[in-house]
Amino acid sequence: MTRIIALANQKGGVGKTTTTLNLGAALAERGRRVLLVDLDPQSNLTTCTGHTVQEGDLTTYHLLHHPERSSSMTPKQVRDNVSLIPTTLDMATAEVELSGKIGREMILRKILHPLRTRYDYILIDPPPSLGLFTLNALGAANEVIIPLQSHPLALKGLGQLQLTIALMQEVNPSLQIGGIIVTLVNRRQNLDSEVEAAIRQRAGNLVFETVIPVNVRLAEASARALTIFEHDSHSIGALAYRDLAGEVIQRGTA
Amino acid sequence: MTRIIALANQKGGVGKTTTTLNLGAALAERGRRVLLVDLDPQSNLTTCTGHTVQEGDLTTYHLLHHPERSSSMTPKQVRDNVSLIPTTLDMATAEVELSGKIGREMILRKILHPLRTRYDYILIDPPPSLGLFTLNALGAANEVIIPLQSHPLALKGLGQLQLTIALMQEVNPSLQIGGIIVTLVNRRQNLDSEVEAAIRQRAGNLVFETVIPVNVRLAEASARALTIFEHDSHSIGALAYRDLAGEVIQRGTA
Ligand SMILES: Nc1ncnc2c1ncn2[C@@H]1O[C@H](COP(=O)(O)OP(=O)(O)OP(=O)(O)O)[C@@H](O)[C@H]1O
Ligand SMILES: Nc1ncnc2c1ncn2[C@@H]1O[C@H](COP(=O)(O)OP(=O)(O)OP(=O)(O)O)[C@@H](O)[C@H]1O
Ligand SMILES: [Mg+2]
Ligand SMILES: [Mg+2]
Repeated sequence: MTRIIALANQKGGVGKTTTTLNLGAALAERGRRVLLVDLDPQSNLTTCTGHTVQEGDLTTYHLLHHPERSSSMTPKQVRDNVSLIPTTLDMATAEVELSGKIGREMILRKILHPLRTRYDYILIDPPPSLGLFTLNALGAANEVIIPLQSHPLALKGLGQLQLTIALMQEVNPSLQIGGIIVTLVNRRQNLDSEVEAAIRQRAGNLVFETVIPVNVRLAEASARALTIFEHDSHSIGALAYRDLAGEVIQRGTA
Repeated sequence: MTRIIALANQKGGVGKTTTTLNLGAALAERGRRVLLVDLDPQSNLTTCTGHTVQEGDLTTYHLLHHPERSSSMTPKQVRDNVSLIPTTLDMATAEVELSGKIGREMILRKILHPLRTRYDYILIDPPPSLGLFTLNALGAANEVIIPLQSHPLALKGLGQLQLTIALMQEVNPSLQIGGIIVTLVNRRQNLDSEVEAAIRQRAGNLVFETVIPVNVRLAEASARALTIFEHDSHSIGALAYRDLAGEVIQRGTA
């Protein structure tokens, strides 16, 4: 049973891309076959894997316009056990181009359908908005995992995201909230602990035990298009993403 | 000559909202009449001013549908010398609703036209995307100021933003790049200094001397819906935003 996970949050800069890449890499380290899907016109995930899109590569942009082509494609392998459907900056126009199509929120679901048998985990990285790309991520996924920054505005956005998830559950009944990850935690700041406590208070068991700490190694890894395990495998960022992978695996078997 | 400034960057979490509020407050402290415009369906700016939208208040949502109403409205005063056009979460549907309209990128310009005489500075806070709200911000502004996080992915997004600005300059010839602010700088991290140096290398004099440091006081202020000057007027965050206001004023007179 392939787990298709959307890492969604309309708030910007909360670690969606960093989590998609490093959670994916941690799952791959444990032998899982992982597919990463870049669904953000800013193509940060593609950049962070170090992958360069060549002439003729199938990107999410092409596939959103021609979903039937996915059954004959092989996503690019970017690491051991990690493949990628990349995107490019032309994606920026796709939202408008596709907004007229019937079933426009379910196109990614169609794209991923023939690919599911090849992977244990498909992780989808959407942009910071509740627009058509995020709706497609929620339409394709059977779980949404929400990275939530331990900052004051985080909980306000969560309610709005939950409303959108509820609406998408009507067209995608298999969609569940898989969990909430508290990210960018600075242990030395009282504010972060207060916000983290407030998140746990409100969302209870949905919240993973693992938090992702602020760790410059994670930002450095992005700069060098490396996973955290390639850049500094003993950093607190690496340890956190390994622990998170363990929890994600465990919840799937529960 | 009213300066209408869009604080634009499609990257998430780079400090657009924090800068709109605190740069605005710093300009107001120096006696300038400031209007803040919340153009983000997530309505973070509105939340951060502490303003609650009442039944019957005119929001950016209403005004985008009925721009002619702005000539008879009085934006809400939220602080000495600071007024606000707030928004609410219904804004999320506006992008789709307005996408069919002729001149859809210039609606905010029409809204602000009759209000210009009342303010020295109008600061516009758009969402993290290059969609219709950001295009309206660029269509209404005579300057765009770009907050750029001292993190690796920042420069990649800058090129894309500059392309969008160039396209909008064809429909709004008065639009100039007013400057780039390096934000969320952690002085103790080499990565931040490297990225800051790369930004200055590439963008030269466009980059403000002032950088906005990482300062938990700024995040705390958001939590309490206070400006940084109300929350901790001696913090490094407060000093930075005052310095930035000084530079912004100076560039306007140059
Ligand atoms: N735990 C962390 N510690 C330090 N830096 C981090 C951490 N997580 C992410 N970053 C850095 O913060 C920035 C934002 O992270 P990221 O791009 O993953 O967020 P995002 O939610 O995908 O943003 P967007 O909404 O723009 O897509 C990046 O430069 C990244 O390298
Ligand atoms: N210099 C700073 N030091 C510490 N925290 C900051 C700083 N600037 C912003 N923050 C915090 O970081 C988070 C993101 O900032 P902000 O909301 O201003 O960015 P944004 O670019 O408007 O995000 P979005 O793209 O989602 O609109 C907020 O919780 C804010 O309080
Ligand atoms: Mg991202
Ligand atoms: Mg904002």
